[in-house]
Amino acid sequence: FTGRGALDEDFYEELETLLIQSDVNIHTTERVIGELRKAVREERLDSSEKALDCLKRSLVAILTEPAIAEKQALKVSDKPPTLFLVVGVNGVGKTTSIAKMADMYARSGKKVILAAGDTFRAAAIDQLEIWAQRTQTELVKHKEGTDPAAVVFDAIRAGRARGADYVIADTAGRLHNRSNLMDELKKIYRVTEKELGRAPDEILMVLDATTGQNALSQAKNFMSAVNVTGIILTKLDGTAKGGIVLTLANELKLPIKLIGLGERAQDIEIFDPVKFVDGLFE
Amino acid sequence: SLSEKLQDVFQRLRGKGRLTEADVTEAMREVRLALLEADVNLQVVRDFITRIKDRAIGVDVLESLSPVQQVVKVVNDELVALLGGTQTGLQLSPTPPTVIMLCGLQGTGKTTLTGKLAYYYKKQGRNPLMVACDIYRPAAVKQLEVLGEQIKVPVFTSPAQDKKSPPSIARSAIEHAKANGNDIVILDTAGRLAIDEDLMDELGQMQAWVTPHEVLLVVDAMVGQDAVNFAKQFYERLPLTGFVMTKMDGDTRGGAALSIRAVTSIPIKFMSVGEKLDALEPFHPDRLASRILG
Ligand SMILES: Nc1nc2c(ncn2[C@@H]2O[C@H](COP(=O)(O)OP(=O)(O)OP(=O)(O)O)[C@@H](O)[C@H]2O)c(=O)[nH]1
Ligand SMILES: Nc1nc2c(ncn2[C@@H]2O[C@H](COP(=O)(O)OP(=O)(O)OP(=O)(O)O)[C@@H](O)[C@H]2O)c(=O)[nH]1
Ligand SMILES: [Mg+2]
Ligand SMILES: [Mg+2]
Repeated sequence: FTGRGALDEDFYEELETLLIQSDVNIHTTERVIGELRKAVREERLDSSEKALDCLKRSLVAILTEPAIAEKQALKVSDKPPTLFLVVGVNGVGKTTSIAKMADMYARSGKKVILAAGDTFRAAAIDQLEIWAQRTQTELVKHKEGTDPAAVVFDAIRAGRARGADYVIADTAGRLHNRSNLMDELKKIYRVTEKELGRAPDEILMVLDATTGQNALSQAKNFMSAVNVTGIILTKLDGTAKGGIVLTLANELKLPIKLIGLGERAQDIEIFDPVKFVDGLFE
Repeated sequence: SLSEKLQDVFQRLRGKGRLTEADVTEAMREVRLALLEADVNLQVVRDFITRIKDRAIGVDVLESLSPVQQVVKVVNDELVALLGGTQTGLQLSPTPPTVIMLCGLQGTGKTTLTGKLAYYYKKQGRNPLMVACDIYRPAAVKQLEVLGEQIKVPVFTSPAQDKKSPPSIARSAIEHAKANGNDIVILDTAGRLAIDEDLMDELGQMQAWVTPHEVLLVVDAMVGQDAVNFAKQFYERLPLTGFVMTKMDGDTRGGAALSIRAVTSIPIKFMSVGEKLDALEPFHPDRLASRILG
């Protein structure tokens, strides 16, 4: 999208098309385009370049408003270990994102312990075990089919005993409309909170960038089950734009904390709102 | 729901005989909203509205159906027609083994679907073989082996140290199947981006070497506007014979199915409706149409 040419109806239509095709919710899209028209009038913007610039700034503003900015940074507890609980629907990249975070923290000299909290899916523990070896981090695991809350409990104990800086817990993929699975997640939360003596420092919901409007339902349901503190947006190395996060920011005040850009341990970045918005228009 | 939204639009239509263009234009706005919220691709929505608008105008408001029901019927019928006919399974080859190759983006449910298809055909009295062609993802081979143990279906693997390429693993698997009397071979492949040329070439090579009877694109039902992009790219690179929508037990509307039908015309073969290996259903266009409409 060049944003060149006349500042006419076609320009607004092109912008609307781009936003919708980036998975920005239709209502969010209509709102920001409506506000852009108003800004163009009030600020007497006279070129499509200036209008596009104005739109980009308003999108960045959605992602960085005070209610989001105050919880943007990844939490570090003053009572280690800092505990991250990683949740989300099936196949979005939870386990791989945990490996990436482990790598990121291990490289900066932090001691990380991983909890194999997916005791359900075939070879889930094996998968995390390989990542623990590759990132040279410890893994706490139990037998397959056992209570996931017990694994996280043990990992917190191990974290304290071994002076870990971080304990990052994996959980099984679960669809947000399955009440029994969401109850299981609530139990993991309660057990974690009790043992830790406070709520988990981060509850990160992993979201696949190819996801459309269902992301809103996922976020709402996970937030009503546990206190989601941020989003990890994965698979942004593909063609999907992940524009739904604008709606998540706007309506639910959810910060995007990290983005996944590939399948290797190093393919992770701290979320940059300006870079993200620029990416929508590329 | 769409019917309720259309009710509001048509409140003032009591006593009118026919739907005018103005009535229909307003109704189409609600239909457009419903389809976009269902993740149908924007361009596909535009084409769809153009097609049905003319059919909806001048539709006689019959005694038996209200204007709302008329419009919903036109929309629903067109959706069902576009989604394609009810599928009754895959094409089995008269000369075994029938080879089914699965492909798609990362995390869509291919490995699990391999188990589901194996279980489905085993229950029909067949002798399936699952093939672990994903040599990249940590514990992908183990994952398939665990599924194989659950349903007592053999899994063909190549020892990691052999460093065999996925296409050669597939080829060896077919030979193994012929020697062992397996009449269905299901190839699980690694998830990949459609824009990854090397990995797309790898799939192309696999397809060329083993000429599968079915090449199925495995699609996560919650996919949004991007569906047209990767579906088109997979379709241009491989002779896809159909696609499978997974995680249909979620609450996503599944509009991506319409998008993919629009840009590839390949049929929807199955719906995966859960994590268990028996959670596989044949495709019903009428059910998916009403789900998309909401
Ligand atoms: N291209 C790309 N692939 C990714 C990214 N993150 C994860 N993946 C891939 O997505 C697939 C699923 O990743 P997992 O980490 O197993 O996802 P999960 O959420 O733990 O899955 P379940 O535990 O089964 O629910 C794997 O093939 C990963 O390599 C990413 O940022 N980019
Ligand atoms: N709820 C639900 N979960 C599913 C369905 N199909 C697969 N899954 C889950 O989705 C996740 C990903 O499934 P996989 O079979 O590992 O996906 P994949 O396509 O092989 O992943 P990659 O090999 O990494 O590309 C797992 O947690 C599965 O249990 C389904 O129909 N419904
Ligand atoms: Mg996992
Ligand atoms: Mg797989």
